[in-house]
Amino acid sequence: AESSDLKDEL
Amino acid sequence: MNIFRLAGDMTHLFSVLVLLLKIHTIKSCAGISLKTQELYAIVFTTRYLDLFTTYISLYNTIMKLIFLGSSISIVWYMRHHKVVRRSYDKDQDTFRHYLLMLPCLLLALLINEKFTFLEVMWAFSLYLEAVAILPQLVLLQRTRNIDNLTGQYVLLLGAYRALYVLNWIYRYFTEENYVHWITWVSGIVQTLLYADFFYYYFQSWKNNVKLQLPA
Repeated sequence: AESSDLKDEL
Repeated sequence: MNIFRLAGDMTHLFSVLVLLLKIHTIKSCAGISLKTQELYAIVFTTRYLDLFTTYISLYNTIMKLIFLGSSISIVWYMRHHKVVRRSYDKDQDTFRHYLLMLPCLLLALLINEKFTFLEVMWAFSLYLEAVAILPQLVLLQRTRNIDNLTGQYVLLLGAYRALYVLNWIYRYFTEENYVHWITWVSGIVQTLLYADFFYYYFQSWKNNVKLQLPA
């Protein structure tokens, strides 16, 4: 996945 | 997950618990800005829209639900609970917080990672979170005498932001393709807003006197 795709932070 | 991120999430969680403790047990929300709490409720609602589209981890989902639930219930308590709402410093808490929302929305429409509804809402939530503490800081300045729980609440929130900055630095050097300009810039702006409060908080702690902000 592209870096910006996964938003795993809250 | 690195130690800074986990510690950041935990201080964020503690800040919410401190606030709920104050509201539940003392039945008081004195010194707490409803404007800031309303902004946080909007921040989490607009940021966590991906709860319905993306699964990341059980940890992630549970934390999102906690922050959504707690921010909405705090607003409910301050507005509607028959005892708690009487302690709200309504006349002091006059920051026109809705005026912060329009510029944040315009900025989100202009600067986002992708021009989609979810991405614009995500950027909006980050810009709004950066300035959401302002009504609270203004209220602290006006009330002068700050009780311990309120001071600790703001301190924990500030610690959470500072730890997230360390988390970004750590991830930038340890992960490939980890670049989030929007998160970083708005996060750093937000952390700087706390710096002034931190200064006075540590001064009063060092001198062992009650926290008082200059007028």
